[in-house]
Amino acid sequence: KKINKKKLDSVIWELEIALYESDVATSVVEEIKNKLKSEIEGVRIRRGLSLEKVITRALKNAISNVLAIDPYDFDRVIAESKRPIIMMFVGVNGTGKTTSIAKIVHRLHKNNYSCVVAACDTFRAGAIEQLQKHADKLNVKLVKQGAGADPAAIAFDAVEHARARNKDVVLIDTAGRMHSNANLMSEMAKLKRVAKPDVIIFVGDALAGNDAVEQAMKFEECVGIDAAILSKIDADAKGGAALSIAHAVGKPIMFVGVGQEYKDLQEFNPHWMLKRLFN
Amino acid sequence: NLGESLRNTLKKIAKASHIDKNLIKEIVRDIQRALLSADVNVKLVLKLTKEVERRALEEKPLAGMSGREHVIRIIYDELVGVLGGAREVSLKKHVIMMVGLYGQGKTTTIGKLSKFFSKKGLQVGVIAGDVHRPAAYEQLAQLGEQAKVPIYGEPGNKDAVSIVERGLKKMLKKDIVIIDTSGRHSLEQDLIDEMENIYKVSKADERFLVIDAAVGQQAGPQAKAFHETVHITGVIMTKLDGTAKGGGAISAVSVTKAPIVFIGIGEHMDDLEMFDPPRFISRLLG
Ligand SMILES: Nc1nc2c(ncn2[C@@H]2O[C@H](COP(=O)(O)OP(=O)(O)OP(=O)(O)O)[C@@H](O)[C@H]2O)c(=O)[nH]1
Ligand SMILES: Nc1nc2c(ncn2[C@@H]2O[C@H](COP(=O)(O)OP(=O)(O)OP(=O)(O)O)[C@@H](O)[C@H]2O)c(=O)[nH]1
Ligand SMILES: [Mg+2]
Ligand SMILES: [Mg+2]
Repeated sequence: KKINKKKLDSVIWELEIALYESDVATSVVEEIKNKLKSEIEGVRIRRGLSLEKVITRALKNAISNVLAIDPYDFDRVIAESKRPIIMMFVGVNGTGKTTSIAKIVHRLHKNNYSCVVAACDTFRAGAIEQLQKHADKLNVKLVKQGAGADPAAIAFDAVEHARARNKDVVLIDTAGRMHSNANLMSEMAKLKRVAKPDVIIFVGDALAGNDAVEQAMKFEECVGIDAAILSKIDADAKGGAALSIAHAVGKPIMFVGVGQEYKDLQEFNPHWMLKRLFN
Repeated sequence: NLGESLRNTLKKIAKASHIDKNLIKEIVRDIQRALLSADVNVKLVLKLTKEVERRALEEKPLAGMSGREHVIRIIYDELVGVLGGAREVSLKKHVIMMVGLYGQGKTTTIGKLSKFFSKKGLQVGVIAGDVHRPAAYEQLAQLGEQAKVPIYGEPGNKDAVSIVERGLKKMLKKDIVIIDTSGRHSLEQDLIDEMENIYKVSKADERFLVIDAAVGQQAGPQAKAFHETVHITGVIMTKLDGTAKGGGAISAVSVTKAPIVFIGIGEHMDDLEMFDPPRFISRLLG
């Protein structure tokens, strides 16, 4: 039987609402919906299959395609890259950059890699102290200078230190910054020019709604993102931001943060995300 | 750009000689998209737009008002109805407790508030009640130094309630005492209990919920959970200097019935403003 347009619209509207409630950005929902409609229109439904089932399955496929971009194999990148591999963490204020770096150092240590961390947030109150506390707990070298020092100089020192001592990984913590602040964005571009990172990781907040798209796009435009980490998924956030970010910049989500402890870092699994989005 | 599509639909209404049902349906869809793009809670969006649709069809435009102005006035009216206007913060002697999700800007806002109250000639004291985040005390100590305001804390002590109790005794002479608490979310029962105990022991006069302008659909449910535990008296929306529209604030206010007291518009100590509903709503609708 052929699909009734009115029924199609109402089924799609229900699915749209589910996506909005999961924090998928409206622009992303629009694009997925239009793609879906053009694929479905004029299609005939087999006997015994309900319209809801057909559409839901098509929608899930559309979403998996967005999420299953070349997944970022972190362990492989670390194993196969030249030494030291330089990773820079960027994102807007309060998304979990510093905490994510601590979690990754913990993971790298478990796999017997040696690390150096660069305290390149020289602006925020207590930023260097916060990273020092993590460094002490993790027993990892922290390269730092005083508050107000030049972040690029600190990054440079950290890389030199890693080269001299044959350390495997350099992790650069940067200050949170608004993507709409041109000065801070160009400061970040300068840090990239000096530190020459091999990997740039965007840390986004799973609690964010539509703004995740804008953030990811601006950071991608300014310094380029290789992969993203989505933190605070444990705050019951559905994490639709994962879909928004993946769709907006076409880059993979490599990890999700599921808590504040060092162990609370999980590899991103598109199937797991799909289940979350629809429940 | 959704603000633009909303403006275009409103232009259609301006050209129409009277407001017909289909045009209303079209504008309701555009308003829904604008509000959803601004991160307003889905259920609240549906409820608001249903009301806008009903009023647009049933109410007569006021004398001299065009069909378009009529609809705009209704949308605006409904949003202000939810937000309930701004409220002034008291300058009398009182204790403020700051609560909210992780990384929203609680600690930074305490720095700003300390400066705000000091400038009004009030004596301010701050209690470092976040015992979980690494270097939370150090962060507050540095902000206290900038605002020239004393911070009471016990680095190393993991019992937030005892720190708050002792801090309050030490700060009896202060006009304003502000208590910093750690980030937490509704699924962490032990942290929700800690927050409730801090509230009970401090008898804080104000419980401000600090919320990031970029928070999406979790704003409503999380605000509700915080409200059920400490009964929120005011909302502070931060990071409005970014591009986020702050619809989460609307959800938080509608769920707590607590008005927005301040907005944060940057990382520096002076980046605190009184809430201005008309400006907020026009930015929200694009
Ligand atoms: N529940 C939960 N909390 C997290 C997670 N990741 C980070 N946090 C918390 O979020 C807050 C902010 O984390 P930070 O690591 O300081 O964030 P940041 O991006 O470095 O912040 P700025 O440097 O100020 O921009 C802290 O209280 C962290 O403990 C997570 O996956 N789950
Ligand atoms: N651009 C901007 N940044 C802000 C604003 N308010 C706070 N921040 C930044 O947001 C980040 C988090 O601020 P905090 O004050 O540490 O947040 P918090 O709620 O105390 O975090 P936790 O204690 O870990 O839950 C910091 O980088 C602040 O500088 C604001 O209004 N605008
Ligand atoms: Mg940080
Ligand atoms: Mg804090």
